[in-house]
Amino acid sequence: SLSDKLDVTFKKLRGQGRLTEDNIKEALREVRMTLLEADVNFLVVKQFVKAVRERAMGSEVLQSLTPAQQFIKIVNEELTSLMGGSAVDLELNSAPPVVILMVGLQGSGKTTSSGKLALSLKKKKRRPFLVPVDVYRPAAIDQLQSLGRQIDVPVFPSTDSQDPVKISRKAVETARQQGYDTVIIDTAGRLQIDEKLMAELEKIKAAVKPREILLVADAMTGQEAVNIAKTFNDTLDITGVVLTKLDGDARGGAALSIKAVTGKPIKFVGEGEKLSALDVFHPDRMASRILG
Amino acid sequence: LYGDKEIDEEFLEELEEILLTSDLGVKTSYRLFAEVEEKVSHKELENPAHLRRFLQQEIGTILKQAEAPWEIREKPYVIMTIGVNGVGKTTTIGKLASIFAKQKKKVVLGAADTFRAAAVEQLTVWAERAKVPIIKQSMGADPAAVAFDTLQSAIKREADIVIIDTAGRLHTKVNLMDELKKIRRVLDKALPGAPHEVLLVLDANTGQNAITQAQMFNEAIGVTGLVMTKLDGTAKGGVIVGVCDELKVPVRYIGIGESLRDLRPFDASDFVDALFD
Ligand SMILES: Nc1nc2c(ncn2[C@@H]2O[C@H](COP(=O)(O)OP(=O)(O)OP(=O)(O)O)[C@@H](O)[C@H]2O)c(=O)[nH]1
Ligand SMILES: Nc1nc2c(ncn2[C@@H]2O[C@H](COP(=O)(O)OP(=O)(O)OP(=O)(O)O)[C@@H](O)[C@H]2O)c(=O)[nH]1
Ligand SMILES: [Mg+2]
Ligand SMILES: [Mg+2]
Repeated sequence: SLSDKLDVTFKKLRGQGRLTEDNIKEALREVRMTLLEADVNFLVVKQFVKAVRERAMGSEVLQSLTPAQQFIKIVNEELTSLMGGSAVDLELNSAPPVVILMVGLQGSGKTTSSGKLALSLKKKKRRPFLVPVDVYRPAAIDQLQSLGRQIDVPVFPSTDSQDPVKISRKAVETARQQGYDTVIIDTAGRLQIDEKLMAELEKIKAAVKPREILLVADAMTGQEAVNIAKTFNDTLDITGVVLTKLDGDARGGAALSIKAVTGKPIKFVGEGEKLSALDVFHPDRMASRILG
Repeated sequence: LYGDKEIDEEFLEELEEILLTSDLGVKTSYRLFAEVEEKVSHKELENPAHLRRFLQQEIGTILKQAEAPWEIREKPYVIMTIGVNGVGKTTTIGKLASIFAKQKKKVVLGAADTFRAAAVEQLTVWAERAKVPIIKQSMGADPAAVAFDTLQSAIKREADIVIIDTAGRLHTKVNLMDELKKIRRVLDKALPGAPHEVLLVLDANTGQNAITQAQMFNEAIGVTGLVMTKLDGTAKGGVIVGVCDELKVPVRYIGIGESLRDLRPFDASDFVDALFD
C-alpha cells in the first residue's frame, strides 16, 4: 500500500523533524505512481502532486507522527477535500415535477441507476416517474419498463419510433397532470464526440429544464475520464455525477479525474446490480480506495 | 510525434504523456520510456519519426502475437462470450453472428443471460438483424440449462457456429464466477471439447482494471480470445497491450460502433498507429 511504501521512503531519512524538498521528493514520486496506477488522469496527477508538495514543504512534523505519517496525512486530507469534503444530495427544492436527466457513455449504468434513483425517491415518500428516451438500443425501453415494474414505479409509455425531445416534453406534461413530483429521464448512451447526439441532449435540456443533470460514469474508466466528463460538462453544465460499479475492485481514479476537471459533486455510487444498490458518495472512502 | 522537431526534454515529456494517457499503464509506459531514453542517450534515435517507428515496433511485437487467424475447425464451433457489465457482449454477438451468417455459416445464438432486465429481448433483436435463430428460456431460468439447450439444438440442426451470451459480472464475485464455471462444464458435457472459444469482451474505456479482469476470468474458466469494443470513442485502449502480454491470446475483433457492421478484425499496426494519433 502507499503508506507501506512511504514508511520505507521516510525510514531512510531518520531524525528529520521537518518535511523538506529533499525528503519529500521520493515520497511525491511514490504518490504519483500510486495515483497513475489507480487510473487518475496524468495531468490531474501532476496538479495534485504539486498541491501536495506545496502543503508538505516546511510543514512541521507533529510530535505524535512520523514524517511518513505526517506526509500521508497531508495526501489523504488533500485527496479527501478534492473529492468533495462531504456528501451532496439531490436538489429537489423546486416546483414539481422536478426533472432529473441521466447522461453518459454507452454501458455506464444509466438505465440501472435511473431505476435505483426511482426506488430511493419512492422510499423517501416521493412520487417518481421514469421516462425512457433511448430509442436506439434494442429493448432499452423494455429494460426500463421492466425495472419500473420491479419497483412499482410508473414508466412513460415511449416507443422507439418516437423522438427523444418530444417524448421528454410529453412525459413532463403527463407527470404534471398525474401528480408525479420527480421525473427521471433515461437517455441513450453516446460518445461525447458525437455532435448530433450531444445536440440531442442540449435540446432535451432546453425542452424540460432539468433541475439535475447527472453524468453516470463507470468507476473502472481509465485516462479518458477527464475528456469525457469535460465535454459532457461543457455542453450541459452537469449538476452531479453517479459513479457506478464500485462493487468491483477498480481503484476508481476516474472519480478524482472527473471531480478535478468538472468541479461538480459526485452525488451517488452504484454498488451492485440490485436496484437497492445505490449509496451516497463518501469522499473519504473514495480517497483511501484510490490510494490503495 | 511528427516531423523534424528534435528529441529534447519537452519532446520526451510529451511522449511520457502520450504513453500514460493511452492507458498503457505505468509498468508498460515506463519500460518503453526507459528504452527510448537509453537509445536517445546513445544517439541511436535521431528524430521523432525514428522514435515513433521504434515504439511501434516494440509495441507491435507484443501485439503481433495477438493477431492470429481464427481457426475454426470443430463443428459446431462453440463460442462462450464473457466479461464484466456493460462492455458490449450482447452487441458484439449480434455483429459476430452477422459476419458468420454472411460467410454462409449456420449460426445459433443462446440467450444465457437470464438475469438482467430485457437481456433476452435485446439479444432477440440482434438475432433478427443477423437473421439467425436464437434459443431462449424465461428470465430467471438456469443459464447453464439455456446453454445446454442451445448446444443440443445446434447439434440437431447441424449448425456451424454456436454463440452463448452470458450476463455481465464482476470478476470479484465468487458465486458469479462459479456460475460461469458451471456453464462451461455443462457445454463440455453436451459436446466434449466445448466451448472451443471463451471470448472475453473488454471495453476500450477501461483503465488498469482490464488487466485484473483478464487475469481473473482466465483463472476461472480460461480465456482463448479477446474483443475490444468502443474503439470508435476517444479512449486508446492501451490496456490491450498489458492484457495480451499476460494472457498471450489473440484479439479476434474490435468494436467500432453500435450497428451490425461495426466489427473489424484486429490489426496490430493500425492499432499502434492510432495510439500515437
Ligand atoms: N456490478 C454492478 N453492475 C452495474 C452497476 N450499475 C449498472 N450495472 C450493470 O451494468 C450493465 C449496464 O447497465 P445499464 O444500466 O444497461 O447501462 P446503460 O448506461 O443504461 O447502457 P446504455 O443505455 O447502453 O448506454 C448492466 O449489466 C447493469 O446491471 C453497479 O453499480 N454495479
Ligand atoms: N460506441 C460503441 N458502443 C458500443 C460498442 N459495443 C457495444 N456498444 C454499446 O454499449 C452498450 C452496452 O452494450 P451491451 O451489448 O448491452 O453490453 P453487455 O456487455 O452485453 O452488457 P451486460 O449484458 O449488461 O453486461 C450498448 O449501448 C451498446 O450499443 C462499440 O463498439 N462502440
Ligand atoms: Mg441504458
Ligand atoms: Mg448483455
